Amino acid sequence: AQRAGSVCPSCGGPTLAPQAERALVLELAKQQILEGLHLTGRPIITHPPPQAALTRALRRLQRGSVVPANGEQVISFAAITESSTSTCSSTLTFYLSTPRSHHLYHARLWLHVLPTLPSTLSLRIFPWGPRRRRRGSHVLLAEHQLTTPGWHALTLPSSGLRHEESGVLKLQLDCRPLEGNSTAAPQTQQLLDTAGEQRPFLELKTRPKEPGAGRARRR
Amino acid sequence: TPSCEPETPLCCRRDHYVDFQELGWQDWILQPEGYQLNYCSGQCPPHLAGSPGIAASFHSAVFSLLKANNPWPLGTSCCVPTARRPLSLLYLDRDGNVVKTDVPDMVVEACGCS
Repeated sequence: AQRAGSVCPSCGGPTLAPQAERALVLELAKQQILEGLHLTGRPIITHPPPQAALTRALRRLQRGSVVPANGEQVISFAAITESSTSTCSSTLTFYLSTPRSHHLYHARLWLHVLPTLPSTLSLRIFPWGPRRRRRGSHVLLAEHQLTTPGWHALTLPSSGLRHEESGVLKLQLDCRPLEGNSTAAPQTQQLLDTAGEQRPFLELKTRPKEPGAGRARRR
Repeated sequence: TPSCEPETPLCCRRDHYVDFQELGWQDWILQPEGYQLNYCSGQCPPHLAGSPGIAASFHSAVFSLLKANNPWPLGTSCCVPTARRPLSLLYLDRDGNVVKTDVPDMVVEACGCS
């Protein structure tokens, strides 16, 4: 800061003792990082993802993927998984706090299919909510054929996820045998690793909204 | 811009490495383990005012001579960052999600007199 007629503070001033200077530098570093991340305080992590799950998820992501300026790439692990004991159906819950000033442009759901996969199955993903489905307003986000065990990446339409402003995103996974396949669908627990080291995760990419973009689109 | 030598009076870049462990933040900032927090300090005598990057070169020598022969308002020149670069951070947010982002202008690369 420089006031008219005053001497610039960075030009001189008393020299601090090394310890005091170090303390000042650390305090500056804290402020700089929080400001850069638009945070008011450091986040308190109550439920950190397991280290092994984290490492596996990071390995799955594209190497050298570029995040646009001021954009973010987010990996969100399914926090709660509710599975039906009778059908091949499961609900994955994600807690997201993407800034509203950001625009979601890429979403992929990563699922690890267990080696117990009995045969080819069709996996369908909907935004969660029986009411939505009854009213016919549900949107099929993705459909995918599970033919091999291992990791599967399902691209989701980002438009289908944009309306989740509550910060909680629930996805319903339904699987069923393909037509002509007489094999009964297994239970979800037999098909997917939902809570272990290979738990499902969402990969999201956001970028800051361009001012006037909505207006231009409407026009 | 050179890093400051001990007792350097002129505008230069002071290099400090901050370890996130030292901040007690290693539990939520996953990568990197720390970063270079540099800042600018030092005197900006009148003949150096308005010369970002005070490297000794033919151009800077000519520039200094020009400044020295012209009246220049005293005390209005600051030692400020003239080049910065972003820092890529991988951190956990309050929901336990992993976020990768580039924070702009985090690392001061060069200093000069405003």
